[in-house]
Amino acid sequence: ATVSPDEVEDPLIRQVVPDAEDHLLNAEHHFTTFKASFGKNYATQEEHDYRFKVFKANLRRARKHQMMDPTAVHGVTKFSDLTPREFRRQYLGLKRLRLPADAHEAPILPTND
Amino acid sequence: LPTDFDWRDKGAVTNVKDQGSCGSCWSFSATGALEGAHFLSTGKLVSLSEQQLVDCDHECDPEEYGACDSGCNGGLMTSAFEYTLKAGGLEREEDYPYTGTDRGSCKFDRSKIAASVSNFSVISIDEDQIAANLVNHGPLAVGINAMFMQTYIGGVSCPYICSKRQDHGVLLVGYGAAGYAPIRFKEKPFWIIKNSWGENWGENGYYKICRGRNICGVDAMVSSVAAIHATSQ
Repeated sequence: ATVSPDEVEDPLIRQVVPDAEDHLLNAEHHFTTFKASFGKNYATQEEHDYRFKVFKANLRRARKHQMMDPTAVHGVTKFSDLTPREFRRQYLGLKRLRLPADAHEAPILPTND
Repeated sequence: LPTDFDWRDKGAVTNVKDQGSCGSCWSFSATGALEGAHFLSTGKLVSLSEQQLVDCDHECDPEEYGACDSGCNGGLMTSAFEYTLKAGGLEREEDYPYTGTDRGSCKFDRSKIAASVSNFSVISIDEDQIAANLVNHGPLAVGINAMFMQTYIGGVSCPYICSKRQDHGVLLVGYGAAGYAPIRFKEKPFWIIKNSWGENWGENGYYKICRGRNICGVDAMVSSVAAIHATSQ
């Protein structure tokens, strides 16, 4: 089969997937952009390779989160080179709620008008 | 209750802060709530010191051995309010700046107290009550499960499944009636959450999470604080 140039540029057929989409599958490209965006430097090649591995796992996680949370946008963030355990240890720190002696429950407020 | 409400528009919220690599989210949540309460009682917005909480607040639960606020290793907002009540108040951010480590000693100077707690409360797990307390008493300290926040960039987060086990302390500053959810073909109400991971995370440091079913445990650990006006001596 042959395709004439007229058919390729048929105004009735519009490309809806941007060319840049190809990069979505290119983890190296994303990692390079990530390092530049967040000023990430790794001390050794081993550390760099390990972080790249973690980064790829986080790309997969972001894709999974996107499917499970379609109303938000999920993707590469400044935490993309951290394992979930590192993320929890370094950035989360809420202990379980136990009510101190001085705490009391807030009175119920009217919510009409 | 108004359909949309945002304490940022009313000048009760300081700029987004950055806790760095330190599990001190609880201290940012607590100071954010007290900053709002102080604004309501005095009309002045003052950025308060998280580092004072990190260094000086080791408030423990008397009923459970070892459950204490401990700097970068975590803490609890209600315990931080308890500490602040006992200590007399918090200093300004500029007088006791954040370092992102908990290796320093406590340098609290009572003569520099800028805001004090008069009392604090926990709020029942009821979204209308949370909204009513937010509108009446200012931004609220809340706990949330942060699993989806590691990859969050923007929009209204409304995951189909999310653990309700809270592991992150944040600040509830407002709510909206209609964040459009194109996949579900309807408008979804949402909470507006101030985080402490800097402005280069999320929507300029903020997170939107949908309301309605205690998503990620956001409705289950909510506390409110009231401030009294304190003047430097």
